[in-house]
Amino acid sequence: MTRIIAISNQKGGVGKTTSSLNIASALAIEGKKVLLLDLDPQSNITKSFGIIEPEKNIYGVLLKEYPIKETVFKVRDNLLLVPCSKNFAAFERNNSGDIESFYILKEQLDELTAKTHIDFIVIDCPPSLGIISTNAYVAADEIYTPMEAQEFSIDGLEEVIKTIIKVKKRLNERIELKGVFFTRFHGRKLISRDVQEYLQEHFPNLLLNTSIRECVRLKESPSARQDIFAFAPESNGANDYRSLALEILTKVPRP
Amino acid sequence: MTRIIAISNQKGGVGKTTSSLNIASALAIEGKKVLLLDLDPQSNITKSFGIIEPEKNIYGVLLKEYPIKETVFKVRDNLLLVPCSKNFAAFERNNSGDIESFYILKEQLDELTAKTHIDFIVIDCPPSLGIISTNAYVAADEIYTPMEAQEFSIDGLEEVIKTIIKVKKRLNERIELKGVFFTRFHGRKLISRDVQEYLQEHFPNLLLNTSIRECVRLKESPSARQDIFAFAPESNGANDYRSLALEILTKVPRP
Ligand SMILES: Nc1ncnc2c1ncn2[C@@H]1O[C@H](COP(=O)(O)OP(=O)(O)OP(=O)(O)O)[C@@H](O)[C@H]1O
Ligand SMILES: Nc1ncnc2c1ncn2[C@@H]1O[C@H](COP(=O)(O)OP(=O)(O)OP(=O)(O)O)[C@@H](O)[C@H]1O
Ligand SMILES: [Mg+2]
Ligand SMILES: [Mg+2]
Repeated sequence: MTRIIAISNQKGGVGKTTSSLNIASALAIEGKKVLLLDLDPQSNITKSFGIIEPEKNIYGVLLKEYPIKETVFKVRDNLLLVPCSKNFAAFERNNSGDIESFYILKEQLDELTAKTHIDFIVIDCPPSLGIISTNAYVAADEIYTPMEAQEFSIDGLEEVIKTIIKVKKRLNERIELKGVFFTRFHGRKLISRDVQEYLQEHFPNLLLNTSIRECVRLKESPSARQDIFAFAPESNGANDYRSLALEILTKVPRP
Repeated sequence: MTRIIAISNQKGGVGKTTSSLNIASALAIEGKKVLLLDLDPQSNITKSFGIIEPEKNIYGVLLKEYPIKETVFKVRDNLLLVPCSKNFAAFERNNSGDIESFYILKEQLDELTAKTHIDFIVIDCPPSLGIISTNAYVAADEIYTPMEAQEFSIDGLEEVIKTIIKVKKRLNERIELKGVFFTRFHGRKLISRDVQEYLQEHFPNLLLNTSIRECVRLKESPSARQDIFAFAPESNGANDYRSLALEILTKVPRP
């Protein structure tokens, strides 16, 4: 059974791409077969592997021009990448109102996982909650939301929850928000305590044990075209994403 | 002559709100009369002063329900705030296609500055380049763009420049991108060198001398309902924003 995980928060710059890349890499290092899917027209994950405007990408797949397996790059042992293209932003404009357009990604992933053994699919979502993100929410079983431990970040989480409720009712009854985790964490009492108390009160058991500390090595690794484990294996960033991946591994979904 | 400055980058989470709040405060401490304008429906600046859903706000002003001066809060010596409301997001949806809707903010600010002595207007923009941001670009003389010193951040800057070229041609010939500055800066050679070299080559003289270092006090100060100068006057954050404000003060626009 393939676990399909979407990393989503429509607030920008909270560490979705950094988390998708390094959670997928950590799971691959643990021996899991992982497919990393770049669903953000900014294509930051695709670029972080040094791939520029790939001829075959997720946009062509959702336009049904070719199957998803023809887009796949092998980027590390046990880790495959489905790249993105900046032209993908047009998908959002051209498909509004067509209910069928919400299911395309799910159908493609179902076809792929029927033929190929994949343990995890990790989807990097764009900073918006439109048709592209809805495709991710329909295809996924589990949503994980990165957020900064700061008062303003609560709004972003509430938007994600509203979207999940809508999708769960109409499009995908399996979808669950499995966890929220802090990124760029400084462990400061003043900000973290407020936000942690708010989360424990309103969304008990959602906050994961692992927080990702602010770590400049995480900012540097994409420029070196590497994940954090290849770039700086002893860093806080590597340790934190290793323990986050293990925590996700243990949160097995209900059958 | 009032200088109208917009802090804009459609990439999310790069420090627009943190910069608008602290540049405005630093200018006010220097004795300038400053109006801080929250133009982001997320209303983070408004909230950081502890103001929740103010009855009169910039949304009502742009709907021409009341003049801008009826929305103003005095938040510190020499510093006035025009608050925002989350309902303002509707303005984006309801006004597409109406060219008159791009000029409303400018008209209101012109009326205000004709009657009241204001040295600086600082506008915090939302993470998008739609009608709301266009109002800011039409009203402003100067744009300043915060960005993280990271490879992916260049795309955001190019989008801002494209928008400025369009606005300059059709709506506001005075508009200029006056400067770009790094936020959440770690001073690391690997990332900063690449980005600095790229900027010097493609956009010479745009990068300001001041970078804002990563500083947890900047993250904490909104929870304490204070700007960085009141909250942690000796911190890196306070020193950096003080020198950034002074740098902006010296970049006097062409008459
Ligand atoms: N733990 C961390 N420590 C230091 N820097 C970080 C950390 N996590 C993310 N960053 C940096 O923060 C910036 C934003 O991160 P990232 O691109 O992963 O966010 P995102 O949510 O994917 O953004 P977008 O909304 O644009 O897709 C990048 O410069 C990244 O290097
Ligand atoms: N120099 C800094 N050091 C540490 N944290 C910072 C710094 N600048 C900004 N931050 C933090 O980064 C996060 C994003 O900052 P901010 O809200 O100012 O960005 P923004 O561009 O206004 O975001 P949005 O696109 O959502 O409007 C906040 O948690 C803020 O506290
Ligand atoms: Mg991203
Ligand atoms: Mg902001």
